[in-house]
Amino acid sequence: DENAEDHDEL
Amino acid sequence: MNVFRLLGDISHLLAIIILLLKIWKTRSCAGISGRSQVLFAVVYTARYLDLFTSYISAYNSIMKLVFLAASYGTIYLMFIKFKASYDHNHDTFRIEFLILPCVLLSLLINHEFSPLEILWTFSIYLESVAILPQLFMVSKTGEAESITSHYLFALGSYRALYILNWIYRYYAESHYDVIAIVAGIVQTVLYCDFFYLYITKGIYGQ
Repeated sequence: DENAEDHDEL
Repeated sequence: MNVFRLLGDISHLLAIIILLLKIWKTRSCAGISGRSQVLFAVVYTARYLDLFTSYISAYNSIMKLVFLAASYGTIYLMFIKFKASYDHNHDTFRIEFLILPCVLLSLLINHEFSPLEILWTFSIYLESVAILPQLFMVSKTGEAESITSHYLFALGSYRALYILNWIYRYYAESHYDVIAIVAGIVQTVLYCDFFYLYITKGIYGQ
């Protein structure tokens, strides 16, 4: 479960 | 958002504020590596380009803008306003030895071969080693001012707290990002020697 586009951390 | 992530972000923010205040109050950037600060500005710029493409939350966007502004503010203070106090004789770490491997690695190991994703990956790799010129400068001059030590402690704690955040997210949300986790561990390990000195000196006196 890895999301390439969705970086929700800073 | 969990408590580790929030504490990590607060620690990161605190580090940046400590540095800006130190430079502003003492009217001097002595002991601070301009090369590390330039690398951090590159890191934030490459990573936060997604401000234009994806919206996550007001918190997220505001923090990104604050980090960018603070980073460029620090560079302005160091290289323009208080330029005379910049200790460039001791700031000699060759940053091309950090930038080039990070560029190569981000082209080779990424989640997706697209411009924004490669820039994000590059920023994660570069952030993990961006503090090296600063640590090199501290080791070269022998001692850091206590305010510089507080800055380094807060900045190092931020990625250490993020590791706890990633562990939490793995168990609570089944979410993980191998690139961020491995780079974050590398980043934290680089601070270990400093953490040891900071804590022992803090506890056992000057």
